[in-house]
Amino acid sequence: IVEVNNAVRTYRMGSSKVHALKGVSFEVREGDFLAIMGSSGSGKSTMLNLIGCLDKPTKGTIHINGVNIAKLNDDGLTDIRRDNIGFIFQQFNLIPTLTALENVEIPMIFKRLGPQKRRKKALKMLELAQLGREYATHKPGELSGGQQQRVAIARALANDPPIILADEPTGNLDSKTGKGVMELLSDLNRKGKTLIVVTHDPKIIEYSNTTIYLQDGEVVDEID
Amino acid sequence: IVEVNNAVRTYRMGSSKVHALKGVSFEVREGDFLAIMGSSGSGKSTMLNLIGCLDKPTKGTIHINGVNIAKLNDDGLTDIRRDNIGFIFQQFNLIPTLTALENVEIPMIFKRLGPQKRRKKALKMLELAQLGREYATHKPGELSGGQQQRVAIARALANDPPIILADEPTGNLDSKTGKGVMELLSDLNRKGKTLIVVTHDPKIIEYSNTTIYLQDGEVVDEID
Ligand SMILES: Nc1ncnc2c1ncn2[C@@H]1O[C@H](COP(=O)(O)OP(=O)(O)OP(=O)(O)O)[C@@H](O)[C@H]1O
Ligand SMILES: Nc1ncnc2c1ncn2[C@@H]1O[C@H](COP(=O)(O)OP(=O)(O)OP(=O)(O)O)[C@@H](O)[C@H]1O
Ligand SMILES: [Mg+2]
Ligand SMILES: [Mg+2]
Repeated sequence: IVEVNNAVRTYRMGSSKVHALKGVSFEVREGDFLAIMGSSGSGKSTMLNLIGCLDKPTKGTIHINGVNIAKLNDDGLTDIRRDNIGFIFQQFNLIPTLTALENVEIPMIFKRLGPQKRRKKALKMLELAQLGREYATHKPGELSGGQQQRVAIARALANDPPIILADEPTGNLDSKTGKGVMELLSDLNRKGKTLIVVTHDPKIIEYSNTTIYLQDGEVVDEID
Repeated sequence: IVEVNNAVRTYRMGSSKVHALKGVSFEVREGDFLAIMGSSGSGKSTMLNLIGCLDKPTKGTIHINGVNIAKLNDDGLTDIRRDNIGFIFQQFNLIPTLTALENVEIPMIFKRLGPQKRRKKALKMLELAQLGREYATHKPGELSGGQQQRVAIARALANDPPIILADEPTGNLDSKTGKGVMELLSDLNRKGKTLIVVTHDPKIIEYSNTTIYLQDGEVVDEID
């Protein structure tokens, strides 16, 4: 379902270059639960952004469901994203002027769900993400770090996407809440969703079926 | 050096109230290394913001070096903060339009350090925070999550403050880099700095000399 072939991503900084990814290749089959680990700055978020169609590789190819995303324009990328991918961002990327509930409803608006259906579904997603219903009306600035993280999780699940990409989804959670989130992701995987989770938490091994280790923009180990 | 006496912090949300802190009391002696733990939403960041003079309690008192901060106006709070406290924020709060180096230099400008001295000291702080020198010219949006976190750490140390408050300082770091940060904090503590660290990482116990557990805005356990 996801094929990464010699993906290179280079950033230009003035006269120098940052080689964030130096030629990464791997495959993810439908229904897999892949963990991506590696030290800070090793290229994990960069890799996830390529798979999530938020960025294009400098060289190499990324195929999502057989479609070469490097060949798409911005509209094409947006369509692929909206229909296939739920993304939990490392820094949440919530809209600060909207409530938690409205943030979760946003992807549903694009799917043209009516307001009653959206609200009901968004409340259910927040509950799945282990966030108490009383927080639905809080804006992100009125929530703790871990509560914001849970809103980001609920939003990623809003349209029931077949592929879920999670960038350090438990970084701001205590171990009990974090475990609840891992159980939720594991559950979604058992129901057939493909999961790619970037994390620093070694406990991911209890849930994933494959692990890739990145170091300085390269795959240094792959465990099945 | 820090005295918290029946600190209450209530937020108003429309017609309802959020009781973030319900009467918290504890003391921190100079040179202590206090860890504050507790589940997501339990009030840790709220508590740290009160101690860091970024917020005032709804009831109760906070004394920093014998000064009752509830009695200060905004200028008074700012002075106490600038002279005494280095704060590592849970969400970094870096200035997006400035480079990593400039972000670290900002507190030094208020101390009227000249540009050459500032630059030299800022580079040293980034090095202490384990961030490679090549990243000094990156803006926050050009840094990984864990690299931004390290810039936030370097900035908190910029003026060599006697009190360091850290809100989940290793949340975005792999275990090796995170351990390096913990060793740095421990080292500063050995040199006489007072440390208060909010964290979900149970390994903090290896470094702290006191631990407070918060649950629903109250202290439920204190271990010395
Ligand atoms: N816009 C950019 N311009 C220049 N360099 C960048 C940019 N974005 C990221 N980088 C660099 O690319 C490298 C990889 O970044 P990435 O965010 O993928 O790391 P990461 O593995 O997710 O790290 P972390 O665990 O800290 O989140 C880093 O060294 C970073 O400084
Ligand atoms: N401005 C605000 N308005 C209303 N409620 C708020 C506001 N800020 C925080 N809260 C609430 O206060 C409670 C405590 O928040 P706090 O940020 O202190 O938690 P925390 O222990 O740091 O959690 P985490 O581990 O997730 O960072 C939370 O339930 C949060 O929703
Ligand atoms: Mg990252
Ligand atoms: Mg917090």
